[in-house]
Amino acid sequence: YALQGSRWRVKALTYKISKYPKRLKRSDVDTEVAKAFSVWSEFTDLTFTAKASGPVHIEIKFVESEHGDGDAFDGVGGTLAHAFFPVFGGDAHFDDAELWTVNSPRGTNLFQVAAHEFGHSLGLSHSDVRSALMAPFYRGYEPVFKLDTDDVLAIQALYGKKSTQSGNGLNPTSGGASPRTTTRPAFAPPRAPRDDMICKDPKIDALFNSAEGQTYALKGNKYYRLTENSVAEGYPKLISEGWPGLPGDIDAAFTYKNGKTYFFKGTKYWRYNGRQMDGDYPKEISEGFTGIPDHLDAAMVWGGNGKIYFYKGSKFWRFDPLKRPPVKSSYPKPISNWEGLPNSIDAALQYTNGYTYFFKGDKYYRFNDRTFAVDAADPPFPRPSGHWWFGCK
Amino acid sequence: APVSTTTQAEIYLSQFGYLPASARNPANGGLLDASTWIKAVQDFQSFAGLNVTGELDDETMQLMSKPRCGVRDKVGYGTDSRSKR
Repeated sequence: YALQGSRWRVKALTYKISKYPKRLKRSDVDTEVAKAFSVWSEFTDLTFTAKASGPVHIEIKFVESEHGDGDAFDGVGGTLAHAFFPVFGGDAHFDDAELWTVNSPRGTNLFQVAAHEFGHSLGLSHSDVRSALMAPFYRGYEPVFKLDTDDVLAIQALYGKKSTQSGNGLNPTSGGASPRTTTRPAFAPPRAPRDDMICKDPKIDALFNSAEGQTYALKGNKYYRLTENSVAEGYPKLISEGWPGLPGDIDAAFTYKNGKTYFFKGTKYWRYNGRQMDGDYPKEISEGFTGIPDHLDAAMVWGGNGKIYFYKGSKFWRFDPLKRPPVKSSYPKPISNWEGLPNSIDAALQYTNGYTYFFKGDKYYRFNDRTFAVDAADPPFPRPSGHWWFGCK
Repeated sequence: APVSTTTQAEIYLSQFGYLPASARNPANGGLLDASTWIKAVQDFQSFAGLNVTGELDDETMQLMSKPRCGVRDKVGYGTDSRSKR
């Protein structure tokens, strides 16, 4: 998913339909619009109240061709509708040349397009996940509508989860695997105290999520599988047994969108498909990751844009495999851009709850992607990683 | 109307943010340089999950013809200056 950059500061939003479509009953339009808003209020604390008149947050209009905002509609087909991001007012306009329909494979389904446009009104840009509601293309009438995981993560990144939800409250899976959204140790003290090596010295080498959704910490020649707030039974294990051919003392690691896990050490990197080396490795970092330095401190994939961030000393690099060159000339940039983070970190991870975590020595920092700063919380960050992540006394 | 010509594709790519409005350089007769064009096509193909060829192939033009939302895919080219009023 992608966030445009603005969002509403209040969660109780109001809307009105100031111009109805020619070919639908007003009551039908009212119902479909309300349903479309509920797609987003189901997973957040946002509420939407219809008003007949007066100032509102989101104004909805069905109009044709040029209609006053300089972005004319184009008749049947092509552009179906557009909406403004919160910073530009949040209004949603629908091309009334289209044949808007309700619960019918004919014409264009109003509910689905409205739900998409209201995503823009709330601050979401287009997603490159084909199955997402926020993908730019109309996919035709879907009798059984389900919000994609990508959409839920997007809206919750902006407005947080619904506070009345039980468990992770995330059950929509269409296309994307349902992520394990658990509340990370900051809210739940450890259950099984540990007192082996990682508790004596919680400094780690690297941290990553596997393609199956497990989280692993690497330390020396050993690795630990992490549970919700501790280390799984039977760990640590030897890295050489976990990933045959992989040495210890790893600098950095991440699993990319292609499901492959990449390990970095010194000037070299290894690629694994699950637990099997995926080809002829190691290779030189300079070969496979042009523009990225050797002897890295940490690396992670950031869900917000799917790009890879590498950290070394006081600098970071952003790597986009789909671009040429993959690293823009504006990099490296100072880590101080990430407000509150120290230099020379040990590990970095975007966890499945959407927060990004940075580790240095025996401490960790929880980073808030919305404020783009270390989270303000009680107790404050940094916190001891042994207690919160590795179940140490 | 379905996208079937380079000109229509250029309009599409600039409408949805893949080609900056200033892509055509008046200094050289308003020509669009090849690398800018290829990158724009690649960006669209990548975003839409197509094979990234940089070429205006059938698959790409068919997707450009599909009904869609009017909001730009790439908001990067300058801020979206459309204001509410």
